[in-house]
Amino acid sequence: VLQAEKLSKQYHMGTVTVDALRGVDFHIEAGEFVAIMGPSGSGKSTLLHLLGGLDNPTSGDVLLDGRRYRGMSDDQLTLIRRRQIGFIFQFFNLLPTLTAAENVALPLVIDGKRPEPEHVSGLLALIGLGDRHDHKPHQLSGGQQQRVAIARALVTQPKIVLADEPTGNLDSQSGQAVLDLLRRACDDHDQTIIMVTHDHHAAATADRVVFLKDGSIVNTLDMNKT
Amino acid sequence: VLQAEKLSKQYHMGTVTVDALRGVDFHIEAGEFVAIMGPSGSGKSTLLHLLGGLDNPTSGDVLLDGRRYRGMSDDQLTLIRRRQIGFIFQFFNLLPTLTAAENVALPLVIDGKRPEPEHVSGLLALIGLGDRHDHKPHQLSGGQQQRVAIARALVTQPKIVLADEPTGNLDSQSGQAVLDLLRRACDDHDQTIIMVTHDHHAAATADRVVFLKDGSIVNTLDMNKT
Ligand SMILES: Nc1ncnc2c1ncn2[C@@H]1O[C@H](COP(=O)(O)OP(=O)(O)OP(=O)(O)O)[C@@H](O)[C@H]1O
Ligand SMILES: Nc1ncnc2c1ncn2[C@@H]1O[C@H](COP(=O)(O)OP(=O)(O)OP(=O)(O)O)[C@@H](O)[C@H]1O
Ligand SMILES: [Mg+2]
Ligand SMILES: [Mg+2]
Repeated sequence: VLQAEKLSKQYHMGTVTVDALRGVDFHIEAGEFVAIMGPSGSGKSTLLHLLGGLDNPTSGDVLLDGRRYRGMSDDQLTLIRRRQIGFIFQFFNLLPTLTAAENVALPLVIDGKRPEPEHVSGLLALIGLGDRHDHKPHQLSGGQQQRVAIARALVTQPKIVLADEPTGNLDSQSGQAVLDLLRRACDDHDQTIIMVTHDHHAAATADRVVFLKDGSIVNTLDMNKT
Repeated sequence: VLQAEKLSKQYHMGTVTVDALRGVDFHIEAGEFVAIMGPSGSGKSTLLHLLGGLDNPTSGDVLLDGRRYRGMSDDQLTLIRRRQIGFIFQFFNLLPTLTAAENVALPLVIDGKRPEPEHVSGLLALIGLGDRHDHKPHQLSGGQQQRVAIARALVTQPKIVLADEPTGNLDSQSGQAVLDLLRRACDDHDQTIIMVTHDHHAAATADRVVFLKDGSIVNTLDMNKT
């Protein structure tokens, strides 16, 4: 359902060039749960942003259901992201003026849908934030903000969920609740999950683990066969 | 060297009151390394901010070398923080317009000292950021930004280091480098470290682990005796 072909990304700073991604080939089927691990700075967030069409590669392509992002207009890409992809950012990107519930409901509102209050509160309750409904981000702990970002990405039940280190600020119990939620989205709703993580226990939830190092894929582990 | 007496913190939101900390008693000796663990939202960041004088308690006191923060002027508190405390924030608080090296050197500059370039680059190299010297925060990965925040807190070799989840965005290898650095600061330079963490492996580096739950200390583990 999602594919990267010889995906490369370079950042240019004056005379210095940073090769964040070097010709990455990657594919994921519908209903699959893949974890991406690797050292800090190895290109994981960069790969996730390119897969989500949030940034353009220097060379190579991303294909969603066989259609290349390259050549799509900004409007087309925006619509794809809105309708098919849920993104959990490494640092959340919550709107500071909205409450937890409003932040979670935002993707529905943006898509012109009317958010069902029970759906939003239900999702908040599922990740332990039932009593933080009306708190704004600055009135939430780090891990609570992270969970709002997670709920927001799941509220539209998107076909593809791109999660950048979703348990980085969570204790093992709230982290497990998040992993269970992602696993259920995959098993029960056939959603496709790509999760960047530093947590080996989190990676063990996935069907396959891909290892990135210095911008290249160096190893893949099939969790279902081990 | 640092002590909390019946420390309480309440947040008020209209008619709702959140008891973030409930009468916490805590003390740490010079040269000690204490980890604070607990569920997301249990009050860890709140406790750390009160210990660092970055916020005022609702009731109770914090004492540094026997002197209460209560009653100190803003200027006095600011001077204490600048001279004696290094703070690693859960979300870093880097200045976006400064490079990694400039962010790291900032506490020295603020204190009217001239930063020695080799001292700053040496510290960056120690945590694997030698080749990211001139990158601004938006040109760094999440874990790289976290490491800049760590180096910044250590650059003045402060008596007390307050670290809020310093390995949350790091893979096990760069995380270990950070823990080694903190352990060395404690063992070799008699610095006092208080580290909030969700990572059990990180907590194992400490001399003592304090467990927080719903704003109260519920357990303490002495790591040196086990
Ligand atoms: N300004 C505020 N107004 C209302 N409630 C707040 C405010 N700031 C924090 N809280 C609440 O206080 C509690 C403690 O927050 P704190 O940030 O100390 O938790 P924490 O233990 O650091 O959590 P985490 O592990 O998720 O970072 C949380 O339940 C949070 O919702
Ligand atoms: N705008 C930029 N300009 C220059 N270099 C950049 C820029 N953005 C990222 N980089 C570099 O690209 C590399 C990959 O960054 P990326 O954020 O993808 O890493 P990551 O694997 O997500 O790391 P982490 O685990 O620390 O979050 C890093 O070494 C970083 O310094
Ligand atoms: Mg990243
Ligand atoms: Mg916190």
